[in-house]
Amino acid sequence: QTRIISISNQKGGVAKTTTSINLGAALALAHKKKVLLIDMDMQAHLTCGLGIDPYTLKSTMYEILTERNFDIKKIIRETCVKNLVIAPAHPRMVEATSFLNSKIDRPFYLRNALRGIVESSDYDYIIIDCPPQLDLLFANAMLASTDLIIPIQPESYALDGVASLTRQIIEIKEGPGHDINLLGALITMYKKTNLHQVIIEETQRYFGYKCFKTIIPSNIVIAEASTLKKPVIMHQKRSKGSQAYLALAKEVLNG
Amino acid sequence: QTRIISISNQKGGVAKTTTSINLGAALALAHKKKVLLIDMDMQAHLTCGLGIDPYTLKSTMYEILTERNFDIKKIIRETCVKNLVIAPAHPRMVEATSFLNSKIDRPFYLRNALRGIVESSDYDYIIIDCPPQLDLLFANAMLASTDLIIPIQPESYALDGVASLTRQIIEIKEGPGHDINLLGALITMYKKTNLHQVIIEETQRYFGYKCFKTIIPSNIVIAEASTLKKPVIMHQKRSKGSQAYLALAKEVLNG
Ligand SMILES: Nc1ncnc2c1ncn2[C@@H]1O[C@H](COP(=O)(O)OP(=O)(O)OP(=O)(O)O)[C@@H](O)[C@H]1O
Ligand SMILES: Nc1ncnc2c1ncn2[C@@H]1O[C@H](COP(=O)(O)OP(=O)(O)OP(=O)(O)O)[C@@H](O)[C@H]1O
Ligand SMILES: [Mg+2]
Ligand SMILES: [Mg+2]
Repeated sequence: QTRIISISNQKGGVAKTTTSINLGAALALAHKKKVLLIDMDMQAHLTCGLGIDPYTLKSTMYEILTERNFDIKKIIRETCVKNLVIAPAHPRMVEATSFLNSKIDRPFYLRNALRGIVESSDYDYIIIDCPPQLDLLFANAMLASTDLIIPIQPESYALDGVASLTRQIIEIKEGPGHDINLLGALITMYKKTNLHQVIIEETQRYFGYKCFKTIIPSNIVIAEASTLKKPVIMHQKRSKGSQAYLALAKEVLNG
Repeated sequence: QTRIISISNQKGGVAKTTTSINLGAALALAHKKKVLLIDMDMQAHLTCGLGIDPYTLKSTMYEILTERNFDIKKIIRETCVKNLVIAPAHPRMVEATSFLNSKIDRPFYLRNALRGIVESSDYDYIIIDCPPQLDLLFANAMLASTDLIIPIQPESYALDGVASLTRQIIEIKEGPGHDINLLGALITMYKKTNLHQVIIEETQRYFGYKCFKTIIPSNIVIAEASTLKKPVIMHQKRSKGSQAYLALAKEVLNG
């Protein structure tokens, strides 16, 4: 049964894209899972982060979000990682971000587009990288997903942001009666400081057993890997960053 | 002559809000300037970061962006810093983010709202904290500003992001023939690593003399200060973070 996991948090720069690439790569490389990454951000960092230039592509997630029943197999591309493929984004997606003036079924386009590949179990995992906004792209992701991971940088606003994210998800769910499972809150970019320690404890109390045991440390190797357009486990497998994302993949598999 | 400076970069988490608060506080405290901060982000981090809860406010930037000629003096509030005041944001601003369906003069509402206080020189500096999006809020900020600072975290996508930001600004300028001065690119969250060194050199070549000499280092004191809802120079004046923002204020004054 294909699990469809959104990686979402409207706060900017909390490692949504980094987590999408590295969790996906860990599942594909270390566990031989078939993984589809979906880039839902008009800024296309996931896409560029795997060495693809959106401007060279004929069709992308833009077509999926604007043309009902566009065939997603037309846009899926291979990456440098075996068993890891991507449905790329395009800056044109800016036109698809607004709820205003959009037909009533626009938030369901992604869910419908995934129906075929889910029924034929083409993938074990579909991972959706979300933008730093609670917009129509985010709504598409929420309505298409079975699961949600919330990456959290343990600094100011961490839990205020989570409260509005949760409210928004409840609002999206209530209408169509869709259920999404909070797979977990993931502490990211952790530095050994009092500040982070304090906010981690607060986050763990807030989420209880829903807080992943794995904590992703702040590790320059992770930032280097994204500049080299590779997953960190292909850049330096023994680094703390790689080991953390491999541990996260185990938790997700058991989750 | 009032200078109106937007702090903008669509990349998430590159210290736009941190720079708005700390540059504003440095100008107000160290140089006795009268400074107005404007929060243009529906996530209201600047507002919350100064200890204000948007849900307790009768009117905010939401009214400015949706009601033509709403009096901005009705929403300006004091902060814990002498001579530093703020026009707060509200999550309702999500309704004001889209270009679709918006009247042709909506991008000019902020510029028009500032006209009165600019003519009467109520402030030396107006600093506008922008969201991680190239939307209608961003367009309002660009059309209202005399100057622009682009905070840049020297990691992947740094310069790709700048290219699309620049394209968007040109598009906004060309229509109404508005001119905005690039005050400078500001390197933020700098860590002593090869990666950052390489990207800093690339950024300095790209921007030439338009790259601020001041570099803001990654300093946990800055993150602590924002959790305490204070500018870093009021939290620990001698920290590297404080000294860097004080140096930036000097460059901006001479700039
Ligand atoms: N654990 C880590 N250690 C060091 N650097 C990291 C780590 N995780 C992410 N980064 C770096 O931090 C920056 C922001 O990460 P990323 O782009 O994944 O965040 P994001 O939440 O997707 O941002 P946005 O809101 O803009 O989509 C990137 O340069 C990335 O390489
Ligand atoms: N120089 C620094 N050293 C350490 N931490 C910093 C520094 N600058 C900013 N931070 C921290 O990094 C996080 C992101 O900063 P900030 O919220 O200002 O970025 P932003 O660009 O406004 O993000 P967004 O795109 O979500 O609006 C905050 O927790 C902030 O306290
Ligand atoms: Mg991202
Ligand atoms: Mg901000």
